[in-house]
Amino acid sequence: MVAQPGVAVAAGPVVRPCPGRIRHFKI
Amino acid sequence: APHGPGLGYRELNCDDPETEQAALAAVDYLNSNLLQGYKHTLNQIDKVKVWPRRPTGEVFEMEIDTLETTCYALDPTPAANCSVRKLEQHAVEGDCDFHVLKQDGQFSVLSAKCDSSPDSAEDVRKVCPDCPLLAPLNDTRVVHAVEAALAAFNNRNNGSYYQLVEVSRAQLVPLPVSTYVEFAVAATDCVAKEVIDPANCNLLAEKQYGFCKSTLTQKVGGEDVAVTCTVFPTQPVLPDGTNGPSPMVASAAPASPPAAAVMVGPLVV
Repeated sequence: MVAQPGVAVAAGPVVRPCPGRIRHFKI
Repeated sequence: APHGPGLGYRELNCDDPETEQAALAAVDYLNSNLLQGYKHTLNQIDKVKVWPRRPTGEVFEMEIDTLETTCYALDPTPAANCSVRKLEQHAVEGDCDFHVLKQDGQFSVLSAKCDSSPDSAEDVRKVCPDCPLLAPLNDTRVVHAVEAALAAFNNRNNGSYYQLVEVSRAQLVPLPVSTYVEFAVAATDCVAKEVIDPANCNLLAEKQYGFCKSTLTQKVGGEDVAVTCTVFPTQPVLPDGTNGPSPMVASAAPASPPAAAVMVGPLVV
């Protein structure tokens, strides 16, 4: 295993706090 | 005043339970203060910022999308039990800005501003090419359909004469050629069977509203009118100076389940 110091590792999908979920449908 | 440390807003997820609580309180407030049209239901929370409030509490500054339901504004049915208007029926959305105060765990609305707009004709056509679109409420065919429906309802009604409050929705149906309308009515001090000049009739002090759905179908040599009206329980007399339909404020009009609504009809003429 070779680690490259200083390279950021992605922590998974970016969470978008807003807008929230659509409860019915979008028009 | 200049912003100092600690005076910034708090970011909250739009689907956070606390945000949802504030949004539901806002939509409840909206539905409790409607004077016309239909109740709305929460569809999406677009933005939220939570500001500290002095001396205590927090203010939720929110943008919310709502959708029209099929329940008329003065219908005592809780909005949670109302169906959302389908895309095929030409849905209507609401765009709202709210300021909601949270204090001692309780939410109360400080300000509300909502605009509603129907779905585009293009979008309705995408999901249903043959569905009728919403028609202008002052269209002569709409006005005629409402007048004919109200006359038919009053002709079959043994009680009070009902007068028109508002036309809330209308659609021109191509086949069979017909006009579908929804409108609100209110009981007057005249007896339906004895009315000579409806202009002389006055709304009852204890308001009794109703909501009607009607289809006027064109036929060779005439037209057919089918109308169904639901009359809601009476509303208590309001203080002087209050005109028009009153908001269904919880303290003024206890919410009754639909089964408790006084049904007149359905009258199909």
